Amino acid sequence: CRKADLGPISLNWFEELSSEAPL
Amino acid sequence: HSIEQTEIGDLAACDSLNLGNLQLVSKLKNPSCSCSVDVSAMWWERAGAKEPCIVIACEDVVSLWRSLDMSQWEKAYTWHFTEVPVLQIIPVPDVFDLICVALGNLEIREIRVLLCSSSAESEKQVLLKSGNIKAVLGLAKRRLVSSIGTFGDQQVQIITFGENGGSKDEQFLMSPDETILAFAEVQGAQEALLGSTIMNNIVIWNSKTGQLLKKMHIDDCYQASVCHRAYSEMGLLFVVLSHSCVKESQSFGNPVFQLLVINPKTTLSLDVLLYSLPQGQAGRFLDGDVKDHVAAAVLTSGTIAIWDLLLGHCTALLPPVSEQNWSLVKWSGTDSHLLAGQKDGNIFIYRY
Repeated sequence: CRKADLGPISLNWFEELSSEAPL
Repeated sequence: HSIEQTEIGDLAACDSLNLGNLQLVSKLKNPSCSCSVDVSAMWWERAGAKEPCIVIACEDVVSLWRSLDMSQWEKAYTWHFTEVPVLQIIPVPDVFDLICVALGNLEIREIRVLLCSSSAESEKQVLLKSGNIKAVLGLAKRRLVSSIGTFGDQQVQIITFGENGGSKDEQFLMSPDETILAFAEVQGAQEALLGSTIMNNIVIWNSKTGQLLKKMHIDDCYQASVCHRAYSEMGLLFVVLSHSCVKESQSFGNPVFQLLVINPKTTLSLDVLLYSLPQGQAGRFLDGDVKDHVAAAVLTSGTIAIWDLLLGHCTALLPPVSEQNWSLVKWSGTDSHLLAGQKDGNIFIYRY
């Protein structure tokens, strides 16, 4: 598949989304 | 207590070419079963030692079978249900002293915990949850997640089991405000939990804090996709979905499973692989199970098909045995065996 079509990738996606999402 | 002998002889008629990578290990016949609805293999702790067991659920009875050796099984415990029929077994990893079952008619109305008091060696059952239960899954670390209700009235909760089958801890997850069809754990991201919704969205929670991290829309060409398993790899989320209501299409055949890759940061997604039936095989997804990199499905044709998710193709076909269609398929939670069940309570155990 075309990885570029998925946008910027973060290895720490879970920690980053957890710090951004409302509690 | 009854002991059942392995019956392998009558399987000689099976087309060995079709079996592919499957090798019959044993057969378990449950004569008290009127209509089997589910099967599961788990570790059961007895007198301080864990032993592999098989749980068979029929509409009105659930039985736990101990392995005497790999070819003989002994029925150890039986739980009876007279009011509401059993719908499914809910395997809970890291639990060795209880069984969870879902009861209801068309939809789940109750979740019950089946126990055995060690002093009297007698079976008992405890009501854990009741209501309009839409989805349920056993999670690692003795937890169980369930969603009750629909849309804005939905309650998503994780229960951690304590001693004696009661709940030790309860954690609410933020509702996505749309009905959840299924949950899936994420291999490689321990605290992440996935859900697929009726609106064709994939949602991700932080199961520790209860935060709803993302809601991601997936392709509308497959309706009512159900997530079975997810893997977090190199910052991407690989999700295995099953499709029970796909239409035959010329370009893709008839995909039973689909592997989708999602970037959870951007919510952009792409199809990676579609797992279709080999040419000449027909049928749609009826029941299925995904473990590690293998997916198994019972098809409407009565055949079981297995795919290697990494190789991308079907690796084994198991046609009906003794002219009886398959109705259940599960991967064993104790080894690399496949459990295949027929409506009359016959369970065949295959090495894959």
